[in-house]
Amino acid sequence: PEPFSGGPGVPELILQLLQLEPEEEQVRARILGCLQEPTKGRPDQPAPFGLLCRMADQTFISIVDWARRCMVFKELEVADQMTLLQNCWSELLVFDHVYRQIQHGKDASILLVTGQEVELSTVAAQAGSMLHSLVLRTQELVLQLHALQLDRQEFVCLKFLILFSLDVKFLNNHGLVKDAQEKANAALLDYTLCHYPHCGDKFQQLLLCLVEVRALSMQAKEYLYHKHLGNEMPRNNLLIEMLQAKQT
Amino acid sequence: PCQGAEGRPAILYALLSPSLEPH
Repeated sequence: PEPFSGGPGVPELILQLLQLEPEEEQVRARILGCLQEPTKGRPDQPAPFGLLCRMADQTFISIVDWARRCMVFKELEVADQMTLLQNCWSELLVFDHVYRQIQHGKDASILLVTGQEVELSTVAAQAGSMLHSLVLRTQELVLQLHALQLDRQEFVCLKFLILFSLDVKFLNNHGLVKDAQEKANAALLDYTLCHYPHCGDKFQQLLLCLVEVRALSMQAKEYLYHKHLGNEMPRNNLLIEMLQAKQT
Repeated sequence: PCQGAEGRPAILYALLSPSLEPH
């Protein structure tokens, strides 16, 4: 993994975000610990899909924990915090997965948050067509961001932009959120211009990738809803709860 | 059943509870 690299030309906001970034090893250990706990009322070994659902739930819990430590977000009242997370939960999950694949750096397999590798040939053979298509489309974005040389500094800044991507009219504290949006955009622009001067439109290209993250997250939600309708989702699933929550 | 009043996701609300310190 890349070290937390500061140095000249790294805006203060990005430096702070790098400090807040959880260690992948710690997240992995916590989630593995949770998955090894027996499920209440269902002592049998859960099916692979059930495990994936619990893994996604636990990943989202880590994301909520990150958001709660983020500047500006932690100053907001809980109502605004919920509105922001209800807007972007699936995008944050998709982007987290995408960045893990960029670090993984292998075209033929995907790396799960637990550290397990799954061959794409296995996905093709064992996952249904909806999940397979979602995985392939995600891999295209991974390649695109890899070609753009997305680095850790840009990743943390984009993640922060996703968290605050909602129109402020839906929030109580307009001022604080608008200020965060403007500062994060300015930080990303300054950083890309300073560190990638040969690639003048990197800032715009990164923002365009967020449009694809949004589209992928919509597709992922359609997949979850399909599984929910087929009674295939575990009970008390956090993602299904997020899916069913009233949107702004 | 997993939603509180006004369609609020109860688990998320619990995770954001001020009484729960972030890790």
